[in-house]
Amino acid sequence: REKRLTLPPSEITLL
Amino acid sequence: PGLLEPMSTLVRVPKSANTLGIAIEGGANTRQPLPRIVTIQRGGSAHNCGQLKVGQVILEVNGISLRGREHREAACLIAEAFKTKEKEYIDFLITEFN
Repeated sequence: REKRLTLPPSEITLL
Repeated sequence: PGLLEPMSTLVRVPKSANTLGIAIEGGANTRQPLPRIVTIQRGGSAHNCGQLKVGQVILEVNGISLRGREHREAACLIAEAFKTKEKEYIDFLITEFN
């Protein structure tokens, strides 16, 4: 859980 | 193994428009480890198909697992699947659950 919170948000790609 | 995912659904999207028309976020090493659909554009192939929805998570594209793939790699796989003339459709294995 705590580890997940440290992960960065993702960019968004339009396909 | 993809077909053994709980609550997963195979959606075949015909290439009925010039664009696929989805936006995705997520990928390995982000808060959203598998790509999630965040937008479906009106008039795109995905919208025309009517079976994809915002919030769904994409597990596989044409039988290729997206698990462990970073965002750009997953986006490239989907873009290539749309571009190839080998198939007139893209198969997405999707789940409603994150």
